[in-house]
Amino acid sequence: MNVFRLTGDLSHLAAIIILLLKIWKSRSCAGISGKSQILFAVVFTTRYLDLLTSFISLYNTSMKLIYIGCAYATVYLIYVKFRATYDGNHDSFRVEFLVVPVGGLAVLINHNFSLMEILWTFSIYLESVAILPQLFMISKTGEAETITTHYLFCLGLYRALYLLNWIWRYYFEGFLDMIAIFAGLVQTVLYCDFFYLYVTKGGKDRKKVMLP
Amino acid sequence: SQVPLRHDEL
Repeated sequence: MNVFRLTGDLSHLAAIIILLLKIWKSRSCAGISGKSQILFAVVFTTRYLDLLTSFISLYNTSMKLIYIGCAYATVYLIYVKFRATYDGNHDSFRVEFLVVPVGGLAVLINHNFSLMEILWTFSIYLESVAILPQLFMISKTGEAETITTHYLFCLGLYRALYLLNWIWRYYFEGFLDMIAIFAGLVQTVLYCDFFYLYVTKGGKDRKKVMLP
Repeated sequence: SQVPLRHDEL
């Protein structure tokens, strides 16, 4: 555990909690892509199957349980509790265009051809593109609430910090995982455009951040 | 069972 890894995890946790609280307090999931949230729930479920087979640390187990729990709670709020506020017409990204190629890639390129490893690899690849329905929705409506941009910023920052964590681990532990690094790079790049807008436009107009 | 090191990460 190094400082980048820890701040990355905390940034990820902050993003998840910001989104849950935003929906809960405003009693609305307007502007939030339910499809992205389902993808994240799938990501956590397929990656954390090792909860059933092995114990790594109390920190590891509790964070995994919190992430999974929050992901399903978010999906529940969007599709059940506040379903009336869900903007399905604007959430029109075709997720099969992500899930099918990512599934194929996980079967082709993985560390070990076993069910657990393929599902782990699938979750890594899927996470890297899971935010696309959300970004697509924002570009379609042309705006995002400030709190939604904070959520996206924390979520993007998390993987960027993980990149620094992997550089650290490579130098100090000789640890190198090309699958995670490649997917993490793709994931971070997808947020770059948003990072730029968040920093440049976020300060001037506190109400809303427009995306092209 | 033996878990790969990378599974330590979230």
